Parts: sequence; structure tokens; C-alpha cells
Amino acid sequence: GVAKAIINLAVDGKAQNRSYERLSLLVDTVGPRLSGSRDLEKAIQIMYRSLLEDGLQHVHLEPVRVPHWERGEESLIMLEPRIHTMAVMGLGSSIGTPPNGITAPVLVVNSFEDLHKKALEALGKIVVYNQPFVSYQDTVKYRTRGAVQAAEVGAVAALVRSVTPLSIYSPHTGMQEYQENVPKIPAACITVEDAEMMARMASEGHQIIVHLKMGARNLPEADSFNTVAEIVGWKYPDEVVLVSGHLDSWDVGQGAMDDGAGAVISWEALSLIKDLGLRPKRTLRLVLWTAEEQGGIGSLQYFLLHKKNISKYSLVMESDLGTFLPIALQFTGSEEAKAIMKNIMCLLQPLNTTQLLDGGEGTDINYWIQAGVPGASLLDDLSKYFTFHHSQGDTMSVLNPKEMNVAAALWAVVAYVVADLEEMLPRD
Amino acid sequence: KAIRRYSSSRKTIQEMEEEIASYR
Repeated sequence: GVAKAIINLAVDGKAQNRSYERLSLLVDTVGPRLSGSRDLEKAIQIMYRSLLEDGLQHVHLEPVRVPHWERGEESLIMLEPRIHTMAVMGLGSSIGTPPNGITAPVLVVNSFEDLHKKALEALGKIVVYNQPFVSYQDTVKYRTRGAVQAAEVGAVAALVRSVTPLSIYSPHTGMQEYQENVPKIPAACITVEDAEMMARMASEGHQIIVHLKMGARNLPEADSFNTVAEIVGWKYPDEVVLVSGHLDSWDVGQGAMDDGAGAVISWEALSLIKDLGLRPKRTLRLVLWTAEEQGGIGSLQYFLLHKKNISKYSLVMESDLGTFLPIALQFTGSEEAKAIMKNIMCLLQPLNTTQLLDGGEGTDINYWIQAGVPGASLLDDLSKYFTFHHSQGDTMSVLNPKEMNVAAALWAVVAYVVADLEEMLPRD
Repeated sequence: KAIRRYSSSRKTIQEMEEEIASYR
């Protein structure tokens, strides 16, 4: 059968390790790909040429205006109670400090509630958040909202403990947001180790003074592109199964895991199908999003441009949680669609991954899912994901070619079968 | 949001299951 042929080609056949090799070629050559950077545009051009060379159809770029934030030089030094140079990483969209930096005493808090209790002490201080890691979703609010909450009580900067379950003195960056009518203060992340140490120092009654310097700048929006390629359906060419990952990353590590690998297994899904000479009934469309990390900027542009055809989208798929050994496919859709997807997952028995779970989502496909289109995301072994996420550790060394083979095979079988069914997935 | 084509679907879930099984 078709499913077995796809799996064999990806896992044991000529295509084994191809997605890993394609990814290493991209990220070793270009490195990280921050929104607005020349590196991201270079990556988009490389991918555009590669998709053409791969023989995919309708390869094209769709223009998007994207945020352009630059990190600049950064440093953080503890002056009291002892001299200690700390690892620091500015958060996306943060303003910089004045050229000479900010020297201020520290107020350590462990939650927003704790900050509000200590609000009267915050004026003129640098707030250090030492929030425990509960889960990414629960804890990331300290990164996104930490600066606003600190500024509201008069702080001059915010330092947020990195949102990670495990640290080997690694700062983890990510997006933060300002709020209208609240002063903008510099926001950066620090390591778990330094956040915990400052919490201990503060609880022992030491006064902590630090010097923070950040050269971050918010520049005018830049030109970028969503990268698109297709295998055009032979029977219902105007109907679409969308397969995707995002090509941009933060400016640290190589952006290999987040989300170069997701982008590459999505490409691989189309390559596997094409290599087998298969052509589904409806169109398989690969979209490599730009500026996901800045809040799904490229995917919003795509949604606004294409939503008029929303009734023609059978399924939207995004891989943005790593490409480690797959555990399940997460799916959001009607009960009828779920029953169909459960049947499709049975085809993945040779991969030993037949679970269909609720909660299919992704920053770039959520616009479609919220509008009623069935959506699917790859769930893999997440034990390592948030340890490397948005850090210098996000490199090829995290990835395993054999696990990527399995992820690509799963992705290709699901995309192909849904695209080849006689009918689109039913909606509520 | 609605897909008109499906609302007049000719296929039952059982028929869909048979169709999917053919990809094994």
C-alpha cells in the first residue's frame, strides 16, 4: 500500500536521513534566521531554489512585512554583594538601555502576585523574576508580560528567569510585549542559576546591585516572504491540504530544532510523495512561514490573503514542537473528522505511532483552526525540546536523523491520505 | 466555514474507513 511505500522510502529507503541532511546544509550555511535579518532572507532564497530543483510545482514567494529587532551588545554584571558577570539575553522587541547602561538595586520576586505584594519596593529597581517552571504555557507569561508588570510598579528594567525545565547556565530568549500607556523598560532573560542565586541572596538580606547594558533596537519593518510549493491535485486541484513549519528563528544557536526541522520535514513530506510518483486528488501545499517567532506575522498575512478560499482547505498541518521521536498526531476538528483521522493513524502501525490526541494547534495554523478548518500538529518526545528552545543549544547536535525519518514519514502519510480521500474532512 | 460539498456527503464513516484501509 501507499502508506507502507512512503514509510519504507523515508525510514529504510533512499530518502532515509534526507531531511536531516537538508537541514544541516541550510542551518550550517546560514545559521540562525531572525525576522528582518539578511540571514533569514538568504535562507528563504536557498529554500526557494531548492524547492525548484526538487521539481515541486508552483514554487513561489509571498511578500510579508516583518518586524526587525536587533539585539546589539549586551552585558549584565552583579556589583553587590560581589562582582559576578552574568549570562544575559535580551527579549524580542525589548528596548535597549541608555548607552551607559542601567545600574540599580534588584528586587527579586517569584510570581506576579509576589510582585504586587512588594509593589512599594519596586520603584527605581530592576525586577528579577525567579518564577518556578511549571510548564511552558503556564510559565511563559513571565517572559511576555514581565516588563509591563514591572514597569507598572515603577521598575526600571526586568530580568526574567529563562523559561526552561533544565539549565546548564543557558539563557533562553523569546518574544516579550509592551502595553500601551505603560512605560517601556528593557527586558532580558537570565539563567535559572543566577535567578535562584539572587533569590537566595535576597532572602538572606543582601542588597543586590547590578549593571545592565543592552544595545537592542527596534528598526523599521523589513521585507520578507512566506515560501510556497505544491504538488497539484489531479482531481480537486483547488482544494488544499496545507503542510507547514516556520523558517525564521531566534538569533541564537542555529534554529535547527525550532523550527528548521519542522520546515524541512514538511518539505520532505512533499518530496517523498513526489519521489514515489504519487499525486493526490487534492493539492498538497507546503508553506514555510516567515516571522513566526514575532507572533505569527507571515502566517497572519497568508491567512488574510487566502481566507477567501477557506472552504477549500481540508486540513492545515504545522510541525513546530520539534521532530524528535513522534508520540502522536494532535488534531482539532469535528467528531466525524476525528473518527476519520483515527483511521488514518492506523496506517502508521509500522512506525508504532498510531495515537491521535486532541489539541492540534500551532501559531501559524491557529488562524485557520479558529475559523473552523481541521488542524493537526506533530507531537513528539518533548523531554528535550524546552531545554534547548530559544537558546544557543538549538543546533543540529540536538537532532537525530532516524527520529526525523520517522517524523517525516508520519507527516507524509497523513498529508497524502487526507489529500487523496474522495471527500474533504468534515467540519462542525 | 461550512463546506457545502460535505454537507451533502454521500459517504458514511464506515465507507470512509474502508477507503482509508485501502492505503495500507
